[in-house]
Amino acid sequence: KKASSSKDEL
Amino acid sequence: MNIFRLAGDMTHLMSVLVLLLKIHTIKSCAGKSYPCSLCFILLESSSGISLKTQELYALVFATRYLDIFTDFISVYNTIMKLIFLGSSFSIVWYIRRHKIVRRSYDKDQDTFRHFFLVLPCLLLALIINEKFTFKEVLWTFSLYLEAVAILPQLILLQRTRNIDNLTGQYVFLLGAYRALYILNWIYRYFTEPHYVHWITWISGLVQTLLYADFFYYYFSSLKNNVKLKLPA
Repeated sequence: KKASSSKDEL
Repeated sequence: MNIFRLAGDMTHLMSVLVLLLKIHTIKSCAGKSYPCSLCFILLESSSGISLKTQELYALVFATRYLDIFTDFISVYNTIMKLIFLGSSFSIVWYIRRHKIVRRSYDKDQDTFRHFFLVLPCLLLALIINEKFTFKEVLWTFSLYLEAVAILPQLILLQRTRNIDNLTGQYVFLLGAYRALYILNWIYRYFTEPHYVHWITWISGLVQTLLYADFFYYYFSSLKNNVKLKLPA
């Protein structure tokens, strides 16, 4: 699982 | 997605809507044949909005959302990115170009050289980043820049005699959104493994701390029910 990046945030 | 982040995004959206409402008020007001008292006040006094901050925010979104067409995350994510990109650029256009709105912009007061913010943020992004790639460096740059983007606006507010309500609400909502994001990061840190992003967290903390004194004066003006005033 891709390390949960903060790129999924605005 | 958690409640803190959703509240943060909605607060951020609200700040943009308040600003668009303010611009609409100025536009519709000047269209009248006779200047009503409110219109007269609106047109004569500066809008209190810093074009410099709006330009910095447009740059923040442009460099933050480079992956809008390459990395699809969710419909919500894409729509919000388009809203923030569209609104920030159109607000800059209105203040720069619109024949009526630009009259309410006081460029003599809005003198902050935002170049002095852009360059250090870019240099810092080149030095401190998670990965030295074009997109990652610009993404990190957008985080550093967003942290300081409000400075021209706060300085303009100190110079503006009477801060009108919409401008005060706008700055408050803009500060509140990042404070909610901090709660979101705390929540995600405790609920998701490996969720550690120091650069995002420190930038967001600095950004929120810059609003500290504004929040103080904002809440005390609410409590004492007096006009919002920042000490020069």
